[in-house]
Amino acid sequence: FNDPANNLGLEDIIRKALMGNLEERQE
Amino acid sequence: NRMYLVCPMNMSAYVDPQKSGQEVWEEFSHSFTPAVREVVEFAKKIPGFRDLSQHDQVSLLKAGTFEVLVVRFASLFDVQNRTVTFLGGRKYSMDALRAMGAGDLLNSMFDFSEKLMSLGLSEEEMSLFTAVVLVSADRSGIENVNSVEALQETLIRALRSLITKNHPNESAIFTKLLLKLPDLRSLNNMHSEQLLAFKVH
Repeated sequence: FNDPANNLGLEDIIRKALMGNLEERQE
Repeated sequence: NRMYLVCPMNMSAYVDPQKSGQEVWEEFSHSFTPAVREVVEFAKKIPGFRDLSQHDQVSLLKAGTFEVLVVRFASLFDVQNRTVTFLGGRKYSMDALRAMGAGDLLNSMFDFSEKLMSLGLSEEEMSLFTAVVLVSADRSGIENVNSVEALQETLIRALRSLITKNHPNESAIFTKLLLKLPDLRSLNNMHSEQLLAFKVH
């Protein structure tokens, strides 16, 4: 399965950026 | 056999021939990652976006980041001088980029930017339009279509109201903006094809 967005590692960057905020809120 | 990177998200179009493919890829990644993070930060500020499921937030961002970047970086394309400024600040003429191998995608992005900039939108209008671009219920992999659709409709209503208020004598602007959405999809598809081809090489 070809996923061009993921070839760029986009999902990883997005998840980390979204999670960062979640962690901040938990603190 | 000199290699060029014609995507404006690079710092420069010239690739150091001493560098390995992995190094070139990492450098490119370092260049576009901050821009992607900015898109995520922008999305977080859209009222209602954080209320969507995390899965749908990721799906919308994965599918729409390229389109958001095209809108955000439309000003990198200088229509009068027919140049493109890369993220590193270097400016190239469209002719030079074509000679380096740029094809239909960059030309289409140039045309899109020209038309978008000609609408003369304010920062607030551009921001709301960008939110509409991102929150699209018909992206693949959305699990709660109704929630995304409801947010999308709210954003479209807000955009219409803002445009109507700011441009009372130019009712066509709102329609023109909505017609930009399929244009962006088409650019997104072209870009995905290029990415796949790039990985193969």
